[in-house]
Amino acid sequence: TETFVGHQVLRIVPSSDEELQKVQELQDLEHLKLDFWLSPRGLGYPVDIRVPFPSLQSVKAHLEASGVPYSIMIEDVQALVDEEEMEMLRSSR
Amino acid sequence: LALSTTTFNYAAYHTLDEIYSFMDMLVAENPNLVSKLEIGRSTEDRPLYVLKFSTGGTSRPAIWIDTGIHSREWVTQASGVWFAKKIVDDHANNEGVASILETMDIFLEIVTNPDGFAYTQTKNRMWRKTRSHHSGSICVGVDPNRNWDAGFGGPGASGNPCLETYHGPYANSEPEVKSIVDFVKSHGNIKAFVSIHSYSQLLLYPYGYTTTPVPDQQELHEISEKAVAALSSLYGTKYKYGSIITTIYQASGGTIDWTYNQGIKYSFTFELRDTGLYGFLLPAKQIIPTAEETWLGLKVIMEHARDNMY
Repeated sequence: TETFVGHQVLRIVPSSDEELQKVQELQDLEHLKLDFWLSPRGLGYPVDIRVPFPSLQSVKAHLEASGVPYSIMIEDVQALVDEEEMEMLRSSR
Repeated sequence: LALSTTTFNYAAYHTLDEIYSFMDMLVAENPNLVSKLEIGRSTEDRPLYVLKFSTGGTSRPAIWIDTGIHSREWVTQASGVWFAKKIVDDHANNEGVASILETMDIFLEIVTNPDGFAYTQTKNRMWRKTRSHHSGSICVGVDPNRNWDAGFGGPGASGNPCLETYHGPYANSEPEVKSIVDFVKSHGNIKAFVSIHSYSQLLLYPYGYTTTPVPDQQELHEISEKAVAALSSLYGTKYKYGSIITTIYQASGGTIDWTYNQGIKYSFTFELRDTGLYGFLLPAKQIIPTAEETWLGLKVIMEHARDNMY
């Protein structure tokens, strides 16, 4: 089973074409194994990216170096998945 | 497993088997209203079940609702379960959609992508696509909302089998899609088609593959406005609405573009809660409020279809 320990979901709201372009560049970097929960769609629209732990450092560095502000929407994806699983077990019991 | 649809826990996420068992209970408890159709089999040979709600007649004008075509969007399948029970309760209490059922049938496909859904519960909670294997690629799955014969393969989908928006080798390559296509064509009298996704809190109408407005844009926009007002009236949940391409982005091979082009004028997609706090991992305690508010929006669409037969 795939686990998501340390995966984070970053939220970026591009406010300029340059920022949008920097985010779109990330889409092409397949080795980072990014999972775009919300794809880039235009200025002012949120882009949500689930970033595997091994890629986290380089993605944040890429954004910070480009001056693209981001926030952390989900600190630890696995923690939420575990909670959800617990809920399901509790309910079925 | 729950003993009846009354004791079933709608405020929790359920396994595929529990949802199948719920369907059987609902049919058994309401033999004169609910029947379960199998419209096909998935890639991994799971049944594609559709619940039919009908008070009689033959080939009546109908409304189609599907949830779970993107398997990781768990609040949609959970809402679909709640919708099924709500239709039965409304009919029993002669309220809400009971009046719609006097002249129309309702078809509800709760687990539209069972292979993907089972995979999210056993192997990868973040799985979105089908689980098909196509020759020449190590990657698995096709995005079932890019596989329809409407602008298929155009901008707004990927030809890369390893990406989440891979459109597949050809239109309707996915049995989960082809089964609905065949059902819609054979039924021939579906008047409203609503495909339910999450997240972002949007109500969308065609097109996604082209900027050309649909001929019925004005009417669809007005219906959306009313539906969103009804939805928001319950808990104040804010929705945006508009055509797919102007509201989110270009997406080709999408479900409701195909259904609209088939002549099903009232074709809509919902993107349910939330707008980005939990995303696909929406806590179970939000299932019922999400389903309740969505139902109010759905009712506006269904009533409009009933009152504006074409």
